[in-house]
Amino acid sequence: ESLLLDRARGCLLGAALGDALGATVEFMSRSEIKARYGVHKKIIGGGWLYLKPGYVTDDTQMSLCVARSLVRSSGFNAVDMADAFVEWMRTGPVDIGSTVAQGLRRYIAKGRVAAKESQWHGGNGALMRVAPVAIAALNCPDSLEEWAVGQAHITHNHPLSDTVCIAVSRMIQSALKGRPLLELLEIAHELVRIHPEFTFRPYNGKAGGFVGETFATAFSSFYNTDNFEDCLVECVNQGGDADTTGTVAGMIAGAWYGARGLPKKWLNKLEKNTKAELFELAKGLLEIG
Amino acid sequence: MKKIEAIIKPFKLDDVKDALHEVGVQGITVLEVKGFGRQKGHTEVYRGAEYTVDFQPKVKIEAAVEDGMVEKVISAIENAANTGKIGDGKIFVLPLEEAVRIRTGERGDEAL
Amino acid sequence: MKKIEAIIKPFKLDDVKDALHEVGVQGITVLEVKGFGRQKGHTEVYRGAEYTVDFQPKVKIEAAVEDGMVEKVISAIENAANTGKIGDGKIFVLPLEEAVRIRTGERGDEAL
Amino acid sequence: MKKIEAIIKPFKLDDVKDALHEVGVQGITVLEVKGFGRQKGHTEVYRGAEYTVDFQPKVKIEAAVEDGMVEKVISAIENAANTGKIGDGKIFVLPLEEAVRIRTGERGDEAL
Ligand SMILES: Nc1ncnc2c1ncn2[C@@H]1O[C@H](COP(=O)(O)OP(=O)(O)O)[C@@H](O)[C@H]1O
Ligand SMILES: Nc1ncnc2c1ncn2[C@@H]1O[C@H](COP(=O)(O)OP(=O)(O)O)[C@@H](O)[C@H]1O
Ligand SMILES: Nc1ncnc2c1ncn2[C@@H]1O[C@H](COP(=O)(O)OP(=O)(O)O)[C@@H](O)[C@H]1O
Ligand SMILES: [Mg+2]
Ligand SMILES: [Mg+2]
Repeated sequence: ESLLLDRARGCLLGAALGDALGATVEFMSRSEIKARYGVHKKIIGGGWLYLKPGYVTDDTQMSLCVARSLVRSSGFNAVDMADAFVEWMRTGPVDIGSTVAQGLRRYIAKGRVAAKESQWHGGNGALMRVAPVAIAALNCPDSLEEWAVGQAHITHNHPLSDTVCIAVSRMIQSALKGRPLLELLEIAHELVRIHPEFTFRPYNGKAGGFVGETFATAFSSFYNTDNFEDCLVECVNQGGDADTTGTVAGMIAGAWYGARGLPKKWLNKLEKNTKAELFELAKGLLEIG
Repeated sequence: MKKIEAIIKPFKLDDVKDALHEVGVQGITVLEVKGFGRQKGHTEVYRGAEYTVDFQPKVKIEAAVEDGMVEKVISAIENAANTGKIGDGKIFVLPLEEAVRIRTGERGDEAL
Repeated sequence: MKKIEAIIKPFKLDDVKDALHEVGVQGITVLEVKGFGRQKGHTEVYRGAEYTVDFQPKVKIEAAVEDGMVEKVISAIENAANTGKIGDGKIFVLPLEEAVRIRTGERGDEAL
Repeated sequence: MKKIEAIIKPFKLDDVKDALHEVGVQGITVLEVKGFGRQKGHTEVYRGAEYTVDFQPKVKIEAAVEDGMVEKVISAIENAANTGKIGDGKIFVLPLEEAVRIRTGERGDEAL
């Protein structure tokens, strides 16, 4: 039981560490990062958002909205979650993706909790916040797909985004339950078989906001390393949408290695209110169902 | 899609921007302009002589929005920019046939 | 309603404003812009070297008017702004779907 | 006829002007504007304290073009203005009901 809680905390905190670490180098290229930082491996803030060290971006902030809503509603409630996103948007967050902003405008104007399917919704804005769903649906696995896709559709409605939200949720659940690594890997291989856009082996070096690239960058770093720190350093140093690739790598690797596997030097830097709330929410999410 | 243009008093810019944020409109383009209307310009003294500057500095806000957002955006601007005094300004709505996000090539509502 | 936009030579602003008043247009919005067209820019000397500034300063006038006023307004601007020399400028007419007077909430023709 | 409006990064003006010349667009009108969007303003230090200027200087290009030119013009601007980084800007297309060349009185496509 305490191992499960440790992994759930690892998942949420790991994602936040990926966000904070990657934000410094978001939108930089691999060679630009090399020229400026050599290897970027410290939580120092900065980046295009002028972040304070240890602070997170929309990736973690939206995940917090998802998690709070799941705990409050004892499961997935689209209206409650959409309201939470709108309330967050109105605080003037440090960043908000264009597809997310558009989806929230639709909800404000029309009250519809689901976007219409769109070829332009293949971005990673729904994937980046799916980790709490994986934890919440542990005791009601039949709800996993409905919740993972339901939360995504508030802003993103695209078959690849839907598919990877489900697949990564399953990977996280496999890790949380302490299943063998091969089971987690098989979920990834199955994803690639059906949708080659997610090919992570060989990794083609593309680390942009398209879900195919985001997943490939995150998962290839998990696949090619054997500890949390190396996984995230490998991931964010690819640059591109580094805070989000870092978030996705962090949610998978964090669930796998557990909170005990997260570097203390990074955890000490993480903004303390965010850290404390994620720590608590892990427990609340496990109690659902 | 529609293109909304609002002419407002300059000191109202921040209030209008905040009101637009509340309804989810993040992207706008702002221009400094001169307004001529019922509101009288102010008098200035230049080399001892008084003369009337007959225009009013105004700010013009341009925002491309989805059809479903137009009324929300009009209300947001109206409420934020209104003082009840002459010269508060205007809101205009024009049809927008296409929009493109230069960074990604996205078109239509996705470009906004 | 229509939105009329006119690009004119800056020294013509007062003539055009007067001509618009004559036909009953009170409210206009004015912007300083740079024009690029057939009219050549002027040469400037900077640190001893001559170079061509390739744009022309222009003034842009925007006036929302009732449908019935459009031809009158076009003529007024044309006659006032014309010099017969290259660079006199353009008049554009766009459809205006809604207008709002921020001070009172009036809409349509009443807002102009 | 259509009115094309493009909001671009200021250092891209010459590239976009060249690209427009390549496809045969000679006349354009340019405005300096302030952009608010996802791109962060820069930080300035004032009396020892750091603060963020929340707008980005942008340039707005306006070009009236014939219907058949629209897609060519959109591509020309897109390719010239794109850097792939946030803040590259937008292209908008509005219907243009009439155009007049002030110097000659020519109307429609002839006026462009
Ligand atoms: N018909 C119009 N077309 C374009 N802009 C206008 C028009 N009428 C007014 N404006 C703009 O609106 C501003 C306010 O107009 P004004 O007549 O002074 O006050 P009010 O709208 O309160 O009656 C003007 O300074 C001008 O910038
Ligand atoms: N197609 C166009 N779209 C927008 N503005 C234009 C266009 N063509 C010209 N202009 C504007 O009109 C001004 C005059 O144009 P120009 O070609 O120099 O002279 P003329 O109209 O007398 O032939 C330009 O400086 C520019 O501001
Ligand atoms: N809805 C809009 N209406 C009018 N202008 C906009 C709109 N959205 C953005 N802009 C303009 O485009 C510029 C770039 O937008 P931004 O959101 O920073 O980046 P991007 O278009 O790359 O996503 C802004 O600075 C602003 O001038
Ligand atoms: Mg982010
Ligand atoms: Mg990101």
